Amino acid sequence: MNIFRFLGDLSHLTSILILIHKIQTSRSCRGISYKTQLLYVIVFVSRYLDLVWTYVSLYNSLMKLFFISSSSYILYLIKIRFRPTLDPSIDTFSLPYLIIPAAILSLIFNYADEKAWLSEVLWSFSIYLESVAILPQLFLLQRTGEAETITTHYLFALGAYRALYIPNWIYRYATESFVDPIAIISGLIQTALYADFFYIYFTKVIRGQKFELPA
Amino acid sequence: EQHKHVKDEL
Repeated sequence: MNIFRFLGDLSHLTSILILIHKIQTSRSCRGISYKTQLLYVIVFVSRYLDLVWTYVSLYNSLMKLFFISSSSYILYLIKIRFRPTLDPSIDTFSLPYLIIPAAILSLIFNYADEKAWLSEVLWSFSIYLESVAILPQLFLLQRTGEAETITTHYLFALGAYRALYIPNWIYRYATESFVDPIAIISGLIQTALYADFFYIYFTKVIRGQKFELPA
Repeated sequence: EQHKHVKDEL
């Protein structure tokens, strides 16, 4: 564990707490993509099911439990508790376009061997799906053209988590020759998806202006 | 050298 990975994980955890706080205090899931949140549940369940048969550390297990339970709770908040505030007409990104390619890629590029096939395919599927899971949310943002500040803080913390994993990989390569090509390539793509968002966040939201996309 | 992939990251 190095500082980059730890801060990245903390940032990820914070982003989820911000999202729950936003939904509960505003009693609304306005501006939040249900589809992105559904994808995160699929990502966490398919990746962290290994919780049952793999033990890395207490930290690792607790985080996995947190990500599975909190993402499921968010889905409950959106789909049941505050369902009337959901506007499906702007959350229109088609999920099969993301899920099917991720599934195909995971069948081709994975770390499966004769001992572990399903768990390895599920793991790479979750990595590929995570790298694009934010797209319905960014698409929704693009459609509405603006966002509540709290939503942009959520997105920033989520993007920062991905960005912090990059120095983590560089550090791990330098200190332990650790290289995980599937995670690294997917992670770089995922971080790149945030580039536009980061630009507007730094030039507007940080200076106290409203998050608005250029017309 | 290629060794078994360790999944200790989240």
